[in-house]
Amino acid sequence: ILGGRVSRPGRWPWQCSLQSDPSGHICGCVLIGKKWVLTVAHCFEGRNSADLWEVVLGINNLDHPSVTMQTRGVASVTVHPRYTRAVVDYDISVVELDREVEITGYVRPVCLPEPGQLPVADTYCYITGWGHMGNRMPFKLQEGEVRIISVSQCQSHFDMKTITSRMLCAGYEAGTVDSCMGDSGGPLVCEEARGGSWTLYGLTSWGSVCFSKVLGPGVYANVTHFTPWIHRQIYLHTFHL
Amino acid sequence: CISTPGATLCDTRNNCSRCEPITLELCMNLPYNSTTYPNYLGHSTQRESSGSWEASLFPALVQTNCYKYLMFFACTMLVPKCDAHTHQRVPPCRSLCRNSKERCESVLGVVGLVWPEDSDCNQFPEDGHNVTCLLPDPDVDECSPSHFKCRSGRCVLSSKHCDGHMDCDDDSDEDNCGCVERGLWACPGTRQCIKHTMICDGFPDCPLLEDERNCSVCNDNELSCNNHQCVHRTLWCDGKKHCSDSSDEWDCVSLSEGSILTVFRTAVDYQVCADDWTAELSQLTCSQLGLGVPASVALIPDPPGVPGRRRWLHVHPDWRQRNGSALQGLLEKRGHACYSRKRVSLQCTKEDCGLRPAARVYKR
Repeated sequence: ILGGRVSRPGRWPWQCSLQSDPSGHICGCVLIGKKWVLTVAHCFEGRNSADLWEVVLGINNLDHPSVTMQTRGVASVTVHPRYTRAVVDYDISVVELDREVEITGYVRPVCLPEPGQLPVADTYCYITGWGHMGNRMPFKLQEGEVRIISVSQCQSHFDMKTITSRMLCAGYEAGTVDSCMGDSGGPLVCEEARGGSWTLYGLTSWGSVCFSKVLGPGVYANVTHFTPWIHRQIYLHTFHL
Repeated sequence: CISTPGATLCDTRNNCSRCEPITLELCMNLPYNSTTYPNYLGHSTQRESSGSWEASLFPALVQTNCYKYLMFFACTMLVPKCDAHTHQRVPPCRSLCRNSKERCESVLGVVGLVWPEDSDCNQFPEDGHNVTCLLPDPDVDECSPSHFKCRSGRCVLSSKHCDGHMDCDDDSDEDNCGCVERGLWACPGTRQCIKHTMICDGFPDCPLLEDERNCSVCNDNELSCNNHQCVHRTLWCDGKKHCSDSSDEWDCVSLSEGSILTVFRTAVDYQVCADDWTAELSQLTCSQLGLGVPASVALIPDPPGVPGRRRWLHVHPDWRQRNGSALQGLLEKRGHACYSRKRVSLQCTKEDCGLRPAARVYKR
């Protein structure tokens, strides 16, 4: 996360780290149910075998395992069948854990949006992750406040790519606060006005280069677009269909 | 070095650079087709090049027509030619670099950007008799595959082709914008174009879903799966997968009128007889619907004088042995109606989500 700050334990209890030997942390991920995690499809390029991965939850400092930490193996990875590597569209996957997590103050699922429920442009939301900070990779979870950007405004930043309805943009024109490599698959969450619960609207997906020159907003997988597909994958895997 | 699985790790004495095919879409029309890394911009892989700032900068700069061979020069930097014998990269000639920089650097200045710092032309050899360096052939393509070539010869980014705005100097980017001219399929009733591969692929793309209509011809006693396979009606929503995409078991259970449990068995709506209904079945139903946990359950008498014969499904006597099955697989038809004539009414409630108790504020 560029332009963010160190987060505190328990502030983002749905954030998880998708890890694979020997690299360790590869991507972010988001807890949406006791056995279910979301991340982006491009994290599995060339490594979509479930047994290569594990998911670490309830952690703040990657280098300091804590008592609140829980680690799970991956039972299955379902990458969206329309994910295309070239244009990074349909960049989402559902990950089934090998056993349920224990819900604690530090490990809790985020809410999924209702079908059609989109964040309003110019509202402020949060991105989190252990990705590149512009000058180094952090150990402690970083958080950054970003503004939702309309698709038309976002398209003007990306001549070479088309911003599709499966994408969501957030950040700032100058890219002052942005996600970066290693944040992929992590959450873009907005606090709901009533009740103060947090809803997952985006998964960090792509953007312009971020660790040498900051340019333009970040692009996120639009979770609202995929809500029916997510529920269906959970149903099919739960009942072995 | 590129350490591919199984390859012996190279030691410092021998050079392990090797040629690899060009996969960067931007440079797929070069007079050479293999490259080697690191390139002249400090990128270590083609993947890094494809997400690099330069891979966005150069195609945008080419649109300004500042230099005829700019795209060719950019590709010799992004994906340098690999010599098949020495496995070494072949540099662009210094003159090609100088011409590109002299003609185009000022254009970048206008928009407050700078020429890529890694591209110092002095690092490249002067073109001469026995020097190996790259110069463009006269007929080299000035546009990349990521561009649309205007009739006038200029290049505009392919995202500008048929986007409703005149971008070419001769407006040719907005000619022949019909779907057919572009080798695409026109969604009936709209101007939207989709690729032919998207027709009948199980994903609706046209606003009125025409691309997924008339995709299969099933018999009267069959139904079409989401992937347009035909499955016998009696197999629909029986708890076992018959369509290869399992779509015969999608959306089988619903709470109609807000709470009345309904099952779409053999593609017809059935009520569930409340005899033998249990709390575990309520739990299973809410979970299967993705609605969390049961909030309330009621057994509703069937209103008298209901038109036509109501269809009932009954809880299978050995449903407990069918663990792992969806609700529709735990129910069965019987030759008799529901003795209690009571239906199941269920209200589910979402489990806690999006809360963060540990981030609580502590009053001081």
